[in-house]
Amino acid sequence: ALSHAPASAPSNPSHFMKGAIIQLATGELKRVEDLQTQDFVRSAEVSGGLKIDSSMVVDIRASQQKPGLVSLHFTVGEQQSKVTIDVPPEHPFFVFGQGWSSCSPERTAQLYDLACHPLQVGDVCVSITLQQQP
Amino acid sequence: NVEPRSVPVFPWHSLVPFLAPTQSD
Repeated sequence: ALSHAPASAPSNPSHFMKGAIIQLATGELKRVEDLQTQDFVRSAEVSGGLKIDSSMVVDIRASQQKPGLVSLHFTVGEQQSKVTIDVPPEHPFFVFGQGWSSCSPERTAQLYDLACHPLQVGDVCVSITLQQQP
Repeated sequence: NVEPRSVPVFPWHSLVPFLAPTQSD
């Protein structure tokens, strides 16, 4: 039996665990490690309310406010908006054409058993935002 | 009498960050 897990993420989000079942907007089910860029793009198209943005990593540094976390600086979408988020180094991001990537692939593998590339400045990550209503 | 084990299914959008401009410092 399949049960729909809440989207909100606990401290160690289990949806990044290797083998986790992900439901795309098309209804298709895929394992997290098998996802491709096109799966996200297609799901955003089908969902109607969400839009995929290209978010380029422009800076990675240790977080000043929260020890142990890293501050990721992005330029987001066509407007190149500046956005900064603080995340654990093992948090995976999906990079266009590359796949799962994180600031600490070793820790990501330990925690989630999910193979990751090193996340680097210049990588373009998949992010989402609300579709602008006309 | 086997108890069915439910497998959690996560929505696709829970995997990617929601980056809206208002989040910048």
